[in-house]
Amino acid sequence: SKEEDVKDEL
Amino acid sequence: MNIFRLSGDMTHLMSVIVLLLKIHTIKSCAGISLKTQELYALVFATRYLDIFTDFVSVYNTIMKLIFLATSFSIVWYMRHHKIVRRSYDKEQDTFRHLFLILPCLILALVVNEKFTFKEVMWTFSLYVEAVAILPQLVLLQRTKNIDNLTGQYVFLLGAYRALYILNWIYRYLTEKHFVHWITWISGLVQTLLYADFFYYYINSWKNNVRLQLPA
Repeated sequence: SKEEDVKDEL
Repeated sequence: MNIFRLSGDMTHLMSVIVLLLKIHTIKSCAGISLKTQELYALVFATRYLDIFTDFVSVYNTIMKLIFLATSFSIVWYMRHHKIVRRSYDKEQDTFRHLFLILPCLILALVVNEKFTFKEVMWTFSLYVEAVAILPQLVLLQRTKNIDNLTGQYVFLLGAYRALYILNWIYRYLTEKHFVHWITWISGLVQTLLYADFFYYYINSWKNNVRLQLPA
């Protein structure tokens, strides 16, 4: 998915 | 945001609060490894390079700022505060951080998703975080009597890691969110490092005796 590159975790 | 991720972040935050509590109220950092604290400051400084460029959420930005500010202030207190620095177990805290930082840097340069400065630094921060607790665990093993706050601090850090693994499993099952294998392996390694400590911590808690690690 596109979300792969979003670093949304800390 | 799921319950595991939120609980993970909260235990992480609580670990920092416990440490600050020890520093501010008891004015002591006895049993705390400055090496580990410096490694964490390095972890956050290299991981959150995107803080002002990539916006995720207000929650995300605030948490990043908190971890950056607290990690650097803890290092400052341990190094420079007139009273706090006197309680630092310098002779016992002998782990050389360069032995951890250098291999992590080389590994990040070789094993990464994309060879860009930001991405290599981000990968480097994951590798360093995986091993950052080692100087603290060595110091704990050398300390005869581990005080409650120090024990709780390490326990909360370990709980934070374990919850993040549950969070990845949950995200995979519900969102089909794919955690890159670099994140997954370094996160797993990091959590496994706590296994031994957890065993003794839970035992001492169950038997209501002071935490002591075998030499």
